[in-house]
Amino acid sequence: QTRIIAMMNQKGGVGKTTTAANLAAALVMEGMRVLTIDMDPQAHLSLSFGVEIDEESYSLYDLLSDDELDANDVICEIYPGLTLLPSEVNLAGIEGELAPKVITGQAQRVLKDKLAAVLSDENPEKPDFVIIDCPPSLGLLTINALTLANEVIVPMQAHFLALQGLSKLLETVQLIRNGFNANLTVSGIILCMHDAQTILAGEVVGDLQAFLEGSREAKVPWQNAVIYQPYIRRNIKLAESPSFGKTIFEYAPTCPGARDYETLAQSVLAQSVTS
Amino acid sequence: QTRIIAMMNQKGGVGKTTTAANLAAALVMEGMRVLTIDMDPQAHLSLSFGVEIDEESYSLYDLLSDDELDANDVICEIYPGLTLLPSEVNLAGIEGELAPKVITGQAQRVLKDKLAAVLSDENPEKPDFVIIDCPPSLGLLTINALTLANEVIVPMQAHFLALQGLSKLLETVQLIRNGFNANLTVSGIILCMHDAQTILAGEVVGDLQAFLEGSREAKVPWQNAVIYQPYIRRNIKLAESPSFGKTIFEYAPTCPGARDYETLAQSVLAQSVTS
Ligand SMILES: Nc1ncnc2c1ncn2[C@@H]1O[C@H](COP(=O)(O)OP(=O)(O)OP(=O)(O)O)[C@@H](O)[C@H]1O
Ligand SMILES: Nc1ncnc2c1ncn2[C@@H]1O[C@H](COP(=O)(O)OP(=O)(O)OP(=O)(O)O)[C@@H](O)[C@H]1O
Ligand SMILES: [Mg+2]
Ligand SMILES: [Mg+2]
Repeated sequence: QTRIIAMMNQKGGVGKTTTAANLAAALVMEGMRVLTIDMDPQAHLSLSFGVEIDEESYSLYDLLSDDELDANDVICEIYPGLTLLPSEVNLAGIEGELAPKVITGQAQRVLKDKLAAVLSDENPEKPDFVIIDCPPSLGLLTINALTLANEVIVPMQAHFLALQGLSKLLETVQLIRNGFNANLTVSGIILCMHDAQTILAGEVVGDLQAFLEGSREAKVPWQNAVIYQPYIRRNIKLAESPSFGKTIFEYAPTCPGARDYETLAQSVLAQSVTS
Repeated sequence: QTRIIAMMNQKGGVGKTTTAANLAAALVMEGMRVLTIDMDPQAHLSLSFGVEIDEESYSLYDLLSDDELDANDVICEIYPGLTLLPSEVNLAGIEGELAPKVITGQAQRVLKDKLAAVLSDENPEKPDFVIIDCPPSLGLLTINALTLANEVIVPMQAHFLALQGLSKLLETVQLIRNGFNANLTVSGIILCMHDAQTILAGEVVGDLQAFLEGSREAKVPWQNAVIYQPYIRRNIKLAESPSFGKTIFEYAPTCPGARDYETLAQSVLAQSVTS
């Protein structure tokens, strides 16, 4: 069964895009077929893969706003095993365009409907993983990601402000599970840009662990959520690689950032997921 | 004349809130009267000042959605010289609520209209500075900030993805200047979380300097924009202080982060601003 993962956090700059790009690439190295979806109008995932969308080529914006368009017209191959549904700046207008369809619930499931064929068992090239990079908001684009996904993974920085947003994030997951997607669970948290020596990081990690421990008996979507190992260390190479349109494995395959994401992919693969 | 500054960057996690809080506090230390405005539904500026909004107290959301409400009913004092117009989570819904008023341009100037009395010369307590913390988007809340402001300051991290968003940001400033606010200029860029030893930071700073140099003759809102000194170094104390509801000057007044923001405030004050 395809694992469809929403990389979600409304807090800005916590490592969603960096994780989406490099976890996807690491899973491909492990032999998985991975489709990535860039849900952010800022199109940073697309940029990070070296994909630039012009007015000629199709993007997620065209797919969501044009009934005639098929997902396979828009999905592009980055390299064997890794595909991308790219974004472009016009995606910022999609909330307004889909507004009339919100009340009927249609606007929230446009992405899911458009990907049904790609994700059906009839597709001989069906991906093993779908990784969706969300924008820093809980708006319609993120809701579409949550309606399509069967798992949520929360990249976050072990800082106070990122911790504050977590309850709102989990509340949103619960609401989407109730309203649109009964299969939605929170698989875990990925700690990004981690400064292990700081007291602050230690305290935030402690808070997260206590919170997750306390939810093990509760009937909540994060009942079985883990904090993935390893924590992703701060490593400037991870910030450099998007400027070359490459993942860390093409840019600096032996650096700490590459090793961390490679090991992280193995942790994600090892996780058995049941809703 | 009051300097009304929008701290703007649609890229997430670049230091908008940290800069809004600590630059404001540093300006108060220099004898200025400063009003801060939390335009982010995530309310991180309010949190950083130790202000928590419950359903009882008024917030920016109430001010923008209730015609009867006055700004002075909502503005609260953090300590002498420093006031805050706080946010709360319901602010996320304001775009939908104000949607019918977008076409007439009314929705874009709700904030400006509501603050007219506070900013008029009739007000004996008129602030010297207004600092507006924007969310990571170019949506209606940021547009309201740009319609009210007379200056834009762009906090950013000297990383590739933050650099990519700059042209879209400046295009938005130009559009608002044309459409709603002929006084709007870009005063400069504040480099946050700066890792001076990295090659990437050096390259991005070089790109920024070249870009700004090349715009000195052009009739653009960023014609006189500077990169402020000093660059704000990465310092864990700056990430810790919001967890105590304090600015860096109350929490760790001698740390590098405090010294950087203190010196930065002097640079901002020394700047003569003409539109
Ligand atoms: N482990 C790391 N070490 C160093 N830099 C990193 C690391 N992870 C991410 N970065 C850099 O930090 C910045 C923020 O990361 P990223 O863009 O992935 O976050 P995001 O959550 O996707 O942000 P947004 O909310 O804007 O979408 C980027 O410039 C990125 O290159
Ligand atoms: N100079 C610094 N050194 C260390 N940590 C910092 C520094 N500046 C900001 N931070 C921390 O980095 C994170 C991001 O900063 P901040 O929240 O101010 O960015 P932002 O642009 O307001 O983000 P958002 O787009 O989500 O509103 C926060 O956890 C903050 O405490
Ligand atoms: Mg991103
Ligand atoms: Mg902020």
